[in-house]
Amino acid sequence: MKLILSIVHSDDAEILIRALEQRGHRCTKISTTGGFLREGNATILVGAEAAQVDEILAIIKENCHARTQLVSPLPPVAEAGEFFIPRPVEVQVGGATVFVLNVERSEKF
Amino acid sequence: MKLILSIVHSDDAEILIRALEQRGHRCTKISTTGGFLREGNATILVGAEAAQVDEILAIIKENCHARTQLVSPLPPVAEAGEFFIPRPVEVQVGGATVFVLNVERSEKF
Amino acid sequence: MKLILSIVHSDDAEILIRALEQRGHRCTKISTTGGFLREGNATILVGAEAAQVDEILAIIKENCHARTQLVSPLPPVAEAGEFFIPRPVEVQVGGATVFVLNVERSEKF
Ligand SMILES: Nc1ncnc2c1ncn2[C@@H]1O[C@@H]2COP(=O)(O)O[C@H]3[C@@H](O)[C@H](n4cnc5c(N)ncnc54)O[C@@H]3COP(=O)(O)O[C@H]2[C@H]1O
Ligand SMILES: Nc1ncnc2c1ncn2[C@@H]1O[C@@H]2COP(=O)(O)O[C@H]3[C@@H](O)[C@H](n4cnc5c(N)ncnc54)O[C@@H]3COP(=O)(O)O[C@H]2[C@H]1O
Ligand SMILES: Nc1ncnc2c1ncn2[C@@H]1O[C@@H]2COP(=O)(O)O[C@H]3[C@@H](O)[C@H](n4cnc5c(N)ncnc54)O[C@@H]3COP(=O)(O)O[C@H]2[C@H]1O
Repeated sequence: MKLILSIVHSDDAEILIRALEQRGHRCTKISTTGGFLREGNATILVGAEAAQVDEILAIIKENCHARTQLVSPLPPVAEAGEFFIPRPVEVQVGGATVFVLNVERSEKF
Repeated sequence: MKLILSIVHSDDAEILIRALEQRGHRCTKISTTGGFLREGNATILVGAEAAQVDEILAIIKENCHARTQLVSPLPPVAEAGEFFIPRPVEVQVGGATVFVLNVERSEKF
Repeated sequence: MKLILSIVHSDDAEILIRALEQRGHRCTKISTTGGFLREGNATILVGAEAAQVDEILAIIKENCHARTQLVSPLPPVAEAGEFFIPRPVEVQVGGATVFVLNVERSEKF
């Protein structure tokens, strides 16, 4: 038995949980806070048999990998008659930090 | 030293913490959310010597095991003159999912 | 790779996180509750290479060790003409409970 801890962006947490549950992988969510940005993120706990770890890591990678998104910046308050054509900006979002721990013993009561 | 993570129903968390503390087992509570039902539950962390693990698991089983409870369903809004004799319904409550991890080193500062 | 869990007093959590980040150690904060006092505290997760564990434990000890503080008790509601010279009282604060776990596999997506 292994315990997989995966620290993901809060926007990706719901999508990841749904993808795990659809494949029958039980999981638990902890609301956490990043040390550097002090923003809320999520730590997802998955207890699973060793043979399922590769599949679970693939699901995490598919749903949470770091990627760039094109975001249109908010237009500054324009003067009358001025034109503002927002050029989209690339921003880095998502990403997952994953730790796999060994479980010596597991029980269900 | 071992670290015991026990995911329990929120209604059982207080009872479990009190039972652990009464026997001198230190513990910490994390408020968590179930992946499937999206309901709040609790993850209880207990750091303990290897020799105490069996006793701690017995305390968890005693206070958190899955059981059925008879619950009287709420009466539907009855018409005047109608009789409603609620037949109690069996519902599954409680339950604990427990992971025992090995602690390589522990310190108290 | 190791995963260090450190349960600290909420007042020390911010100071510890800043000290870790300044030395380039990534970390994640979980808001937790003590089993005995039922007061809020914090559990800080730090994933780090084995060679960094001693330095990280030294940072935790430096910023979170148990210590006594002199606290002036609040004056009781004094009668007119009464003098109240508060004698400071020693109170125990802080402290850290630390568990070091082995990480079998870690990934960043
Ligand atoms: N080894 C580890 N142990 C425990 N938790 C870990 C960890 N590595 C990452 N995390 C967790 O994952 C979140 C995202 O980390 P990531 O490395 O993708 O993205 C990080 C990284 O790109 C950057 N960053 C973090 N610390 C930094 C530092 N000291 N200097 C420069 N950049 C830093 O800021 C982003 C957000 O960091 P933040 O701390 O708010 O949030 C982090 C933290 O909550
Ligand atoms: N291997 C594991 N790793 C991490 N956390 C784990 C886990 N196994 C259980 N948990 C945690 O314990 C809670 C109760 O699980 P239990 O198996 O008793 O009771 C479960 C189970 O009977 C059922 N269930 C969960 N996932 C299911 C699925 N994919 N298909 C059918 N039933 C499911 O719904 C109940 C509530 O599940 P929920 O996810 O809301 O809440 C779960 C979850 O937070
Ligand atoms: N082995 C372990 N496993 C998991 N979590 C652990 C742990 N040891 C300590 N903790 C966590 O660290 C907090 C501070 O513990 P500390 O031992 O410094 O300070 C403790 C200790 O001096 C005392 N205490 C705790 N349980 C006791 C008991 N059964 N009898 C007498 N004193 C107790 O009260 C203080 C506050 O305890 P509280 O439970 O509110 O908060 C605890 C708990 O959240």
